[in-house]
Amino acid sequence: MKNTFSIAIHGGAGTLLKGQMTQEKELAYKNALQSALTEGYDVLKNGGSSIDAVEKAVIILENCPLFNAGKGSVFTAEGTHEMDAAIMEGNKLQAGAVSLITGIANPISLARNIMDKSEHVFLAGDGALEFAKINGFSLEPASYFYDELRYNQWQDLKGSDNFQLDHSVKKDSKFG
Amino acid sequence: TVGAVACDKYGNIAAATSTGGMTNKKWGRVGDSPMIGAGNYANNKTCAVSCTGSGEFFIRGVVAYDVSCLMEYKGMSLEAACNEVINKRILSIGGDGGLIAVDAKGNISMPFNTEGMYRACKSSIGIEEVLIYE
Repeated sequence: MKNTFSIAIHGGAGTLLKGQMTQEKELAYKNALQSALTEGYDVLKNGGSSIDAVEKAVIILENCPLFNAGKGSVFTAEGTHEMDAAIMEGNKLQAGAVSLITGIANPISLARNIMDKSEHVFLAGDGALEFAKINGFSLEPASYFYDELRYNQWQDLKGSDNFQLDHSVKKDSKFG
Repeated sequence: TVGAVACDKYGNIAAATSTGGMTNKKWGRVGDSPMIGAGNYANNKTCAVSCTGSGEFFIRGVVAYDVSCLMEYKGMSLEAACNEVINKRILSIGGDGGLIAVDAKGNISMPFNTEGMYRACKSSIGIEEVLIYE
């Protein structure tokens, strides 16, 4: 048995750019990161697997509206939410991924289910949602994913051909 | 995009990545995260990686697997491989973003080449950081 265990997490690239971060917001972000880190680390500390630890940590982040995933997902051009997730373990190189899904609170758990319960690696769109329903996932209403900041970010781009990554200030870039 | 990588007591590593995509995206655009090998990868022989940034670049660079390949075939350390990919290879094609990675010994690397990165890590050897990089 090896003794050293560790976890790292990321909350993506900044929703709030330099100069926009208040002390209150910074504290909220750090508290959310700390919560995800602690939950994931506790899985490892208690002898749990790395795959359980990363899923747990990402679920915490997906449930936080501050980050662009799960509940905090940004708006598409149609005013919907389309989420993608992937998970992989390094022992047997098992992997699961899901793309273009809407209404699922925790896409990372759906990716985990695809890895554990299907013969496939990557499911997308309506088929992925059908798989989700069969495996007990419930669909959240659009209101679950609504966030005023995200909505306003979309309003700035709505009707244009531009799209934007959180940390980008360029609105005319093909790649955000 | 959010993500996590971990190494457990048994030397098994894993990576998880989840994203809400890009604001105002259309045409069924998918990002880096659902692409095993591009933005997410794990192999006990090398590393576990989760990426964030402009997904198209990470797909074209097969970034997560590239880090693993540099370790497996070139014998690079986790830190050296991560820095090579983020600060040289992906940057050379205009890609912005970063990654987090661990190896099976519990080492951690978190390089990035753009502003506004939300990161945290914790290790059983006493490392603990919660940082917002501007």
